[in-house]
Amino acid sequence: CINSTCSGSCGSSLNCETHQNQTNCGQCEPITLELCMNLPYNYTHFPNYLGHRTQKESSISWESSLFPALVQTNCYKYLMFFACTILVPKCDPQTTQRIPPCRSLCELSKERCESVLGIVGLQWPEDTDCSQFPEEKSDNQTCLMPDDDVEECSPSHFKCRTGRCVLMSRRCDGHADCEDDSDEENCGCSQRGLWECPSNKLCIKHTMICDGFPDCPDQVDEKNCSSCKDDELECANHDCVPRDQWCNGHLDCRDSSDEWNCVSLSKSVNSTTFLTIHKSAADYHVCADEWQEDLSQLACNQLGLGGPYMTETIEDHDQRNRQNWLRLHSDWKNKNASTFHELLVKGQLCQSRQRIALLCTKEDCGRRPAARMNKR
Amino acid sequence: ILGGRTSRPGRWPWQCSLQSEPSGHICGCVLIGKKWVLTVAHCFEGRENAAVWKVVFGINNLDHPSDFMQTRLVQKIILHPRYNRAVVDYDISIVKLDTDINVTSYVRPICLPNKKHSVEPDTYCYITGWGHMGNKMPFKLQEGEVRIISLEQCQSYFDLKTITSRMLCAGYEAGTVDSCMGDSGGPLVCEQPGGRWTLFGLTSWGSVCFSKVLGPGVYSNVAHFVEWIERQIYIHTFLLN
Repeated sequence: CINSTCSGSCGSSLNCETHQNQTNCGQCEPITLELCMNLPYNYTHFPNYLGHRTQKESSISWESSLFPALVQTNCYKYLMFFACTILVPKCDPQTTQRIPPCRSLCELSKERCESVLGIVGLQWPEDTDCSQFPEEKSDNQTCLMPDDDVEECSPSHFKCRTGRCVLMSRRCDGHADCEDDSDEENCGCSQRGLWECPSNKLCIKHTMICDGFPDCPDQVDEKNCSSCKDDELECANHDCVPRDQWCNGHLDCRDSSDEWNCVSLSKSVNSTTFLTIHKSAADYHVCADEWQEDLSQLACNQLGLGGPYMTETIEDHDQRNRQNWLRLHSDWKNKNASTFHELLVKGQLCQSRQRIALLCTKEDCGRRPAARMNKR
Repeated sequence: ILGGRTSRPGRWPWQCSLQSEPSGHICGCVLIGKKWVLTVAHCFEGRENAAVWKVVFGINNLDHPSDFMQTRLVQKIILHPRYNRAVVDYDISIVKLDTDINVTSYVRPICLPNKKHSVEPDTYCYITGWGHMGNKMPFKLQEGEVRIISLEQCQSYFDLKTITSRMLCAGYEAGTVDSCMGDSGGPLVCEQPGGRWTLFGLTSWGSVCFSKVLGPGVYSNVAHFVEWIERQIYIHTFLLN
C-alpha cells in the first residue's frame, strides 16, 4: 500500500485504506520469468498458485530454484511444464483470470518426483495441493495439460540428446552431465552463437563487439571497428573526430573520449614529473610564463589528484623542443574554462624557457579514526 | 547483515544510507570522494529521479540522528549503461551529491582499488549495512566478516545464474554471515597493508538470504569498474558542467 503497510494485493478484502491494493488487478501481463519463457502461452496472471504476488517474487522463490534442479533427475517429462503453470499461470485473455493446471498433471508430477526429493531430504512444495486444481474436462478448457510438442526443458536448461534436461551452467563446463556426454559437445563459441576472444578463448555476445567496452583481455573486440581518415582520430565508441579537435576543451566524440587523458605527468630521468598535455594527438610541455598557483591545483584536480601539490619550474634551453611548447592563452583569466588544457595555445614563444613540473598527491582515503582508549 | 554484530559509531566512516520518502532507508552506499558516492544500479529501479533521494553520512542508528550526521541531496544519478536488470550484471551506479561533504572522523572516503587489483580468494573482508538480520531490520549499523570465494566455486552455488567477471563472491556455504535485503549498495571492504581500507565490492544479490537456500553473497566487483568510475567523475566534474 502507498501508506507503507503491507497487504496481499488483489485479494477479495480491501486491506489498504483507499483500495490501493486493487490497482493493476485483473490484467494479463507478459511472462518475464526466464525459466518459463518457452511455454505455449505468453501471458500470466498474479498472484500465482504458490502465493507469490509478482513475477519478481516468483523468480527469487525457493520453488524457482527447486524445480529446475529437480527436472535434471528426469523424474517426469512434463515436470517443468507443470512447474511453470503454477509459477506463472496462464492468463485467459477473455476473462483475465488464471487458468490452472489439470489435477492429473499435478498428481503425476508429485507422484513421480516427490520421492526423488525425499532422497535428498527435501519436501514437495506445500502449496501444491493437487485437489485445488480441476479435473481434466472433455473440452479441455478449464485446465492445462501439456501437448506432445511442449518443451521439456526450460530456457535455463540444455536438452541432452537422450531428452534429459541439464542446467545450462553445466553445459561445456568440462564435466559430462548427460548420459551421452552431449552437454560437452560443440563447445566452441561459434557453435553456441558467440564470438571467441583469440587470446583466452572467452566467448562473448556479438553485440559486445565494437560497443566501446573492452571485453577480451587484449581489447581485440574493440579493434578495427572504424576506418578513420589520416587527419582523424578514433573515439572510444569508434566515431571519428578530426585530430585538431582532440583535447580542445569541447566535446566532439559523443562519449566525450576526445577529452579524456589530455593532462598527464611524465617522469624525466631525475624523477621530476613534467606536466604534459596531449593535444591534437601530440604531447606538449607547458611553458611557465604567467603561471599562477591555482593553475597547479586545477591540473592536479583534473588528474584525479586533489591533495596537496608542489610546483617547480625547470629550465629548458633545448631549442629543438620549441615546437613542443604550449603557453597560457593571453586572455586565460577571462576564458571561464572548466578544464586546464583549454587554457593553452600552440605556436607561442616561451620567453622564460622554463617548463612546469608538478607533484600532485592523492587525497587521503581508506583510513578509519583510531579507536579511543579508555583505561579500564 | 546476517550473523554480524553491531558496529561501533565511526568505525566505517565511508558507509552511507540512501534514503527516499516515505520509506526512509532504501539502500546502502559508499563515499568515494567529497561529492561522489557509489551504490548499485538496482537501488534506482523505478526511482531514477535524483530529486526523490537524499544521502545520509556519519550515522550509526537510523532512528537517532547524531551530531556527526551530514545529509546531502542527489544532483545526478549515473547508472552503468550495461546494467541488465534481468541478470543483475553491471550492477553499479555513481551518485553525484549537490554539495561536498565535510571530511570528519565520522565521514571519510574509502580508497578504490587499482584496475588490475583484484582481491584474492580466502581473503577475509568486511560487509556493513542496515539490511535485514533474518529476524528483524536493525536500527544500528551491522558489520560482518566474510571470506572471498573464487568465481568458479561461487558458480557452483548458483546453477541458474551466470557469475561474471563483474561480480565478486564472499561469504560461506552455509550462509552464516551474509548480506541481506536493505544492504544493497553497501561496501565490501578489505584492509590493505598499512591499515588502509579499500572498496572491493558493493552488495548486489544472492539467494533469498533468510530462506532454506543459502550460499555466499554476490557483490559488484569494483576493480572491474574503476576506469568507468574515474571517467564518469571526470566527465561530470570538468566537461558537463
